[in-house]
Amino acid sequence: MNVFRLAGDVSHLVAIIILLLKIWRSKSCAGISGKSQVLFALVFTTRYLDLFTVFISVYNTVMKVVFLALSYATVYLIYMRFRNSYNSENDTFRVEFLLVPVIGLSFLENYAFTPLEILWTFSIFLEAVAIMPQLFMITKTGEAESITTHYLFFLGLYRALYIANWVWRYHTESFYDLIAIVSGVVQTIFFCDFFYLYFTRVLRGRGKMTLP
Amino acid sequence: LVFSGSKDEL
Repeated sequence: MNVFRLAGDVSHLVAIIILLLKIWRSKSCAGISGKSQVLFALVFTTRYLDLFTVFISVYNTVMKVVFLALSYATVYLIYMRFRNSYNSENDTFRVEFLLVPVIGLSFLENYAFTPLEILWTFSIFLEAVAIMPQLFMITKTGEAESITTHYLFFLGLYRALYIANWVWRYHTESFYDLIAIVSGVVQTIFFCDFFYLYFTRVLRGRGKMTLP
Repeated sequence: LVFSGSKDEL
């Protein structure tokens, strides 16, 4: 464990909590892409299958349980509890365009052709594109509430910090995980456009982020 | 170089 990975995990946790609290307190999931949240729940489900077979550390186990619980709670709030505030008419990204390539690639590119390894690889590739429906929804509505942009900021920051963690691990323990690194870089690149808008509009304007 | 899935990461 290093400071970059710890900061990344904290940033990820903060992002998930920001979103969950926003939906819970505003009793509404307007402007939130339910599809992205389902994809994130799928990412955690397929990545953390080793939760019951491999014990790495208390921290690792606790965080996996927390991420799974909070992501399913968020999906529950969107599709069950506050489903009448869900903007399904704006959440129209075709997720099959994400799932088919990701499934295909995880069968082609993996460390071992075993179910656990392929599912882990699937979760890594899926996480890189899981935010697409949310970013698409924002471009479609042309705006995002500032709390949603803070959620996206911490979510994008988490994988950027993981990149720093991978650089650190490469130099300190000669360890690198090519699949995670390539996917993590792609994932962070997808956030760059948002980061630009976040720094130039939200932090300065302190209001809604309205797209040009 | 240790090159494997980083399963200790979240």
